[in-house]
Amino acid sequence: TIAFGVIGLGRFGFSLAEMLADNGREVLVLDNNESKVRQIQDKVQQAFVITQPDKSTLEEAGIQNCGTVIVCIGEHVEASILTTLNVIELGVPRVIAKAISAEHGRVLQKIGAEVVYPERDRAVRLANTLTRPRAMDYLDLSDQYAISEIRLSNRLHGKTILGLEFRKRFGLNIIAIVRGNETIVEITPDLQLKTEDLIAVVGKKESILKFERYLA
Amino acid sequence: TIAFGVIGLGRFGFSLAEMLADNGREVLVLDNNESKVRQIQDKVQQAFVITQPDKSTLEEAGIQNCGTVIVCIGEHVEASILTTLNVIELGVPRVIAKAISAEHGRVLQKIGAEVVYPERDRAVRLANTLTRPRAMDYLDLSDQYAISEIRLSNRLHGKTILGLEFRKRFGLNIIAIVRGNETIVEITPDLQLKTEDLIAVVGKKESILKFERYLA
Ligand SMILES: Nc1ncnc2c1ncn2[C@@H]1O[C@H](COP(=O)(O)OP(=O)(O)OP(=O)(O)O)[C@@H](O)[C@H]1O
Ligand SMILES: Nc1ncnc2c1ncn2[C@@H]1O[C@H](COP(=O)(O)OP(=O)(O)OP(=O)(O)O)[C@@H](O)[C@H]1O
Repeated sequence: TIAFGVIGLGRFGFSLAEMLADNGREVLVLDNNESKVRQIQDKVQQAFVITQPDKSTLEEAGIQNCGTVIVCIGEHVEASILTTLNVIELGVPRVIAKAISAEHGRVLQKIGAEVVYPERDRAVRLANTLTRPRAMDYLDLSDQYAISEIRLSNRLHGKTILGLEFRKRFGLNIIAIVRGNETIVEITPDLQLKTEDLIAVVGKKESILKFERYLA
Repeated sequence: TIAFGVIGLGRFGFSLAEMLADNGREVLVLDNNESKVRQIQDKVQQAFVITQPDKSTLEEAGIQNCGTVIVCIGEHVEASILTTLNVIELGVPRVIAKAISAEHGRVLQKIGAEVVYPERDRAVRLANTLTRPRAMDYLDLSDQYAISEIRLSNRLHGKTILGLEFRKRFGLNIIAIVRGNETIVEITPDLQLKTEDLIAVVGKKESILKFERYLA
């Protein structure tokens, strides 16, 4: 068996195959573009040029031996859908496929693939960064709760966590403080906050949003 | 002034303009494809079809009044670079541009833009998810430290935080536990861990990796 199969070496597929190989995993790549296959062949376990992604070609290449296959063909929607179905019918346990639109994604999902939307996902993340300038990073825990890294303004400069009664006042627990090159993970009540501190907090999402607005 | 200007309504640009507008921000969009402009015009403040992105056309459209402009032209590298330079020379305070390769990105950076690589970024994130199946999510704090959400195996089932001497043994602080529909943010020493709990931890990245391997 081979851990990962990547079909399609566009910007998404090529980077994916590279990163999986960099992480020490075995990767099999297929593409109809010879120069792309050449570009990556020294970095991956196996790399083949294929003329079409029909079942017999995929079987010959060994796709059915992959634990996870990621179909990274976007623009060519027909090829994306047909290739994905062939891979699923070859019995690969986990099949992930890139989609370039909501309808494209619905078809892929219907036939049994997990769908990723690379351009849209990055746009959503960038829109979040642009509309919430104090929220440096974010981790969703559940519908209600999240962890957020927030850049402090001067509103809390010099105040201590105890003095602010931070948890009671903002409904958030401070997990860590990044101050320049230093990361503080042992949070004590007498700690003084400073402007430009990056503080990681956990709590309800609405509390996080309120806190960001409070700082503005 | 208008908050955001988006030039290029490809998969990335269209989603970005939509998300910014959904977040209640004013958006000006420009593209040479009339049907794309029509598709988005009811969702954004201003939308124009432009024949070429030269300085006078951009000025006529009002790009110089934007606080942030995001140039979302990828495939057409020449248009991406020239448009980005025109926007920068019109004095827009913050200019972000999409790149489809490392060299493309280097040119954009050289002329003064912040660069995003949507397909590559999503590939990096997917590669991380695929090679670290217990790491559900991740937030970088600094070079050394991170917050990670980890799915527990049965190795720690029924054990308490105190009984494990969790912090001492694994070098990690538990921030929150997501168990089914419940999120626990008040972490007490007598809390019993369960298989399939999603626990958010903070600590050194190497400690996080060791803990993931320990669970496997
Ligand atoms: N029928 C096919 N058989 C094999 N390879 C294919 C086929 N169709 C497309 N490819 C390859 O898959 C890769 C990606 O295809 P395509 O350009 O359609 O996707 P994309 O989503 O637009 O790519 P990107 O990730 O660069 O945005 C290309 O390298 C292309 O050569
Ligand atoms: N010179 C130009 N002037 C105006 N609009 C342009 C120009 N060149 C491209 N565009 C528009 O920008 C959008 C994106 O362009 P392009 O397809 O080159 O980028 P892409 O990065 O491949 O897109 P995607 O985000 O879909 O991957 C398209 O809608 C296109 O019509």
